[in-house]
Amino acid sequence: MLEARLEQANLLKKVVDAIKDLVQDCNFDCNDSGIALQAMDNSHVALVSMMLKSESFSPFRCDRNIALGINLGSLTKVLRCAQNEDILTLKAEDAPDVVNLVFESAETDRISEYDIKLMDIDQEHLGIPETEYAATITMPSAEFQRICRDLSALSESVSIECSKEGVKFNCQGDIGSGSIHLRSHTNVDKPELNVEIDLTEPVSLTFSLKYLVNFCKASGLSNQVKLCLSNEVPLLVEYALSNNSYLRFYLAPKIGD
Amino acid sequence: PIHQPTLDTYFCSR
Repeated sequence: MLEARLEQANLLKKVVDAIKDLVQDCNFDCNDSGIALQAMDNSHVALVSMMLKSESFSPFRCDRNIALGINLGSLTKVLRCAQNEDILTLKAEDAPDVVNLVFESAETDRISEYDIKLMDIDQEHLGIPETEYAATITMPSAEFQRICRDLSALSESVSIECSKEGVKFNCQGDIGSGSIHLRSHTNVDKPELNVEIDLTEPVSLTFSLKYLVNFCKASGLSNQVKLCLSNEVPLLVEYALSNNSYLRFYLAPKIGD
Repeated sequence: PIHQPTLDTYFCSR
């Protein structure tokens, strides 16, 4: 059986909020290392990969592998019934028909309990090759969100160019063009504002802004976001969570003819 | 014109 207690319901609320517009039905794969989810969007252009390590829960118990097929719309409805600070416990039997969610308020003695019916989801698992990326940019997640939002007003695509000069986000649209240039930056007082660029070779790739704007819904999960790029491979956008848990998005680059 | 390939090109089914 599965029993996983989260100190704050807020974490799961934010994760589900960040991915529910990309993927609708997905398996939450539970085993003794934690709860994982991997799903592609309908167009197979973007992929979500979530890992909530067992250490992110206290306690965490999962005796055998359980796949919880959940509709994220249904999960969103139930998670709205939780206060952000509620303690959240997920429970399921070994061959479950439902997943049980218990929300406990630490301040009052209120305990609420919900069951969500599970679905049989035949989901293909993709092998994501280990990649040594040519460029890794770590930057404030709010800054990345702003760049994507600003440029999406002008164009459908953004080119991300990384060189020893820094990183340049460029777009061309019907009304004109825009570009934002960032350099490495260290703020001793506010390290969450740091921009770190780790480059082994120059990279230039083009991506759909629609998907990037969507990924940025995860900005509330982490102050910083990591962008990993190599020429001709999908972009990795990573929001690190505590205890080595993470929410990652992959996006296939656009290719010019 | 710009072409948008899918991720299936890059990641293999397990």
